[in-house]
Amino acid sequence: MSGFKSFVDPTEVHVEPGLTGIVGPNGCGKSNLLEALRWAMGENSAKSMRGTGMDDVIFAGSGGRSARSMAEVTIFIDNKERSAPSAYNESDSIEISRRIEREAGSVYRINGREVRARDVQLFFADASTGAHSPALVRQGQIGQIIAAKPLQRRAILEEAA
Amino acid sequence: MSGFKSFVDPTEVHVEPGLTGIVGPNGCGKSNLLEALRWAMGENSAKSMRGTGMDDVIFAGSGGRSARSMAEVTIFIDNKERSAPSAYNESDSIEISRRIEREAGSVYRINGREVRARDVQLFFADASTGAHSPALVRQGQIGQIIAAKPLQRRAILEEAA
Amino acid sequence: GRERLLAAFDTVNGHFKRLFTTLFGGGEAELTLTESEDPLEAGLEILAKPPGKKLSTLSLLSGGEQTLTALSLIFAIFLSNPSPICVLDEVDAPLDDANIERFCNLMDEMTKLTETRFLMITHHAFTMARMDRLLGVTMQERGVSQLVSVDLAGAERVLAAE
Amino acid sequence: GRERLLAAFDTVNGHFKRLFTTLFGGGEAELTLTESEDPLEAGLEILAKPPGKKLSTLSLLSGGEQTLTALSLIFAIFLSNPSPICVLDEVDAPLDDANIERFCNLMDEMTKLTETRFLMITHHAFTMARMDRLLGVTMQERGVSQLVSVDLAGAERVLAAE
Ligand SMILES: Nc1ncnc2c1ncn2[C@@H]1O[C@H](COP(=O)(O)OP(=O)(O)OP(=O)(O)O)[C@@H](O)[C@H]1O
Ligand SMILES: Nc1ncnc2c1ncn2[C@@H]1O[C@H](COP(=O)(O)OP(=O)(O)OP(=O)(O)O)[C@@H](O)[C@H]1O
Ligand SMILES: [Mg+2]
Ligand SMILES: [Mg+2]
Repeated sequence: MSGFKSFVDPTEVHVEPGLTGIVGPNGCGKSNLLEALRWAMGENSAKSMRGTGMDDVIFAGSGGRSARSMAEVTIFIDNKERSAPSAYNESDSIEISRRIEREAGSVYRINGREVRARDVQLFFADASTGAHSPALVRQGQIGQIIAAKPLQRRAILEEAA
Repeated sequence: MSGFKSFVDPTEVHVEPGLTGIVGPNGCGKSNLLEALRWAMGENSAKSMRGTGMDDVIFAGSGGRSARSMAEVTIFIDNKERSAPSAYNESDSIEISRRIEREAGSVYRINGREVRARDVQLFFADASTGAHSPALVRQGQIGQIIAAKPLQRRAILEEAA
Repeated sequence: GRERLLAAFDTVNGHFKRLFTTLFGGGEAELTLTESEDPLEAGLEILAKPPGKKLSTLSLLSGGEQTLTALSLIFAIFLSNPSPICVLDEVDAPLDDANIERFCNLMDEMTKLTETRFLMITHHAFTMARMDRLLGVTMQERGVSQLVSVDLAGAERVLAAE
Repeated sequence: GRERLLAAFDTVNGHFKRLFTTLFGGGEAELTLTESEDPLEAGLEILAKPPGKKLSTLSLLSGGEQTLTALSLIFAIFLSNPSPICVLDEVDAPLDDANIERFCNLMDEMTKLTETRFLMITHHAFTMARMDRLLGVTMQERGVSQLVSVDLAGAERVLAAE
């Protein structure tokens, strides 16, 4: 990931098996990490990225650095067991990337080939995950499941079906 | 207070000067205490008491106790300095109570005399407090001030004027 | 689609009941489909009864009780259709120490039952101590986030330095 | 009414700026009236810039940063029109240890500046240790709340027993 919110420098996160704790002071960028993942999975609502427009995910500058004009996040998936959908199953690892340029919108790629947002969303839905997966719980969101109306909660059940 | 939510037995709370911490496990009744105070100050929205109807503040029973049919909360105010509004300024202490009976609604009293809800609300507004005072911050509510629209926030400023 | 939804409902409900009693150390809860005969139109209602209390509307439950009930539902959905990754952003914030302990026990059980990789964002030292490893996020240069690897002793230092 | 509102706005804004820099240990913030020339119709906008960061929309601030900004505003209103009682229900939940320390320092300052009586509901041992006294709420009989007086050592036991 690079240029995404407060992660202006290229950063790599290895997600290991089991339980990994993420720690750090208030405002250091922990929730931004979860957003980078959901954004690359095809999240299309700026509000759910806590911004007013999708360009708000691009590094806006800080005391010592100037703003960037683009941001990019890539997800590497280990596919040695060949369990990916057939269209992408030919290689050992799958690379899904999303890149945004200020005022120019986003471009998605799977293994280097340009695809539509819909293709990326379907790819992750087949793998039982995605930007709206109930397993990705955003800060302060846990109470919303209880406060939601019964009809809204059914949508959660459909994710499981 | 008695019969109010999980405080079925008569309970007294002395609010001392300075900082008093309120501690206890999840679900033991800490937030119910704040609600007892706001309810006696004239809160008229059942939703802000986390219920669907105002009768939800009456003790509904537990494993070993049967439900009650009424609830009452009294606030004792020290008035030795005679700083209360003139209508109630004749005595050393002022008692404001609210009592509710299932399906019969609430009755308010100041020093034993029955008054309207409006009288109680005005009494506390004159003392710069009340059920909607910005100084009574409900659980999970602190983020709402930030998420609110600018016009809604102005109401907070008016409380201060 | 109707059969699939009903089958998913039954599995999720089964897991939900078990997880609720584990997290609360007792009590009972269940899911019901309401508002319509047709499962594809129905709403999902949650009935929850913490140990020793009467069944009441969900909104009367305390902050901590609502969090545990919501976690039971999320994990129930999760167990019936495991996902490769799960991220929980400060879900332990409203919990007291005893419930943090039960929550961490549940997380341990989940890692044994599924292949899922879990990322838990937390400020609680209690929860940090139960993790397999810790990933630190700092802003040594103000406004710029960087990742650092942290061991548990280091986490105490991160906590103290926060 | 217009003069009074404008005067209240100026006092609250003055307090808000000072409290924000105290709670964040730097940075700057201010309030502005927007959307209308007439203060009685205008909305209240908050501009906040944590130390070392650029000014951004409020929604991009982190959970902890939003809490500290909201607390600065509540106390600013409070200082311009003190109330006899203030109750804070688990406002320290999203804060890290360093910010809890700053928050408690601010509470100490408030008790020196006003006659107000404060009730703070909390699960953090850090915050409990900074209180003048503690009031315990328990449910020895399930479903029935009772008050018990607790000293600090007792609180550690309450925490452990939770
Ligand atoms: N586009 C952007 N460019 C630069 N910085 C950004 C951008 N978007 C958000 N930020 C910064 O990221 C910070 C918030 O990060 P984040 O919400 O991840 O914090 P956190 O570690 O989750 O903190 P907490 O523990 O309080 O929840 C804010 O201070 C904000 O200014
Ligand atoms: N009318 C009522 N009769 C009996 N019990 C009630 C009533 N209303 C609410 N309760 C009970 O009170 C409990 C919630 O209390 P409260 O919200 O004060 O907990 P809390 O101490 O704030 O917990 P937390 O630390 O999780 O926020 C619930 O378990 C609920 O069942
Ligand atoms: Mg966060
Ligand atoms: Mg509570």
